[in-house]
Amino acid sequence: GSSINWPPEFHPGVPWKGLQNI
Amino acid sequence: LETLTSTLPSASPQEQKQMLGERLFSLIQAVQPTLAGKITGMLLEINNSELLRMLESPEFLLSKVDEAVAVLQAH
Repeated sequence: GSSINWPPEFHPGVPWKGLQNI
Repeated sequence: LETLTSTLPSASPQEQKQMLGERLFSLIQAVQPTLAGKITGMLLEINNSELLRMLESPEFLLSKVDEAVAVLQAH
């Protein structure tokens, strides 16, 4: 697939979504 | 950091990454203000014990930040 949105960006105070695909 | 290491084991995997991310972001923001979000996102893919080592060792963290910046620029 497309890797254009990699890496997931961390924003302080916002729940990090990076683990959703694990 | 002591609070973090004592709280971390009782947190969910999602919460663990969130807590580590908040700490990493504040440190990374000081050296890479514009890329801090993406660098933190990249580093959070590393296992938590390694992330704790980064929070304990500024030199280790900076070397990982440099690696992440190089990867981002190549991406």
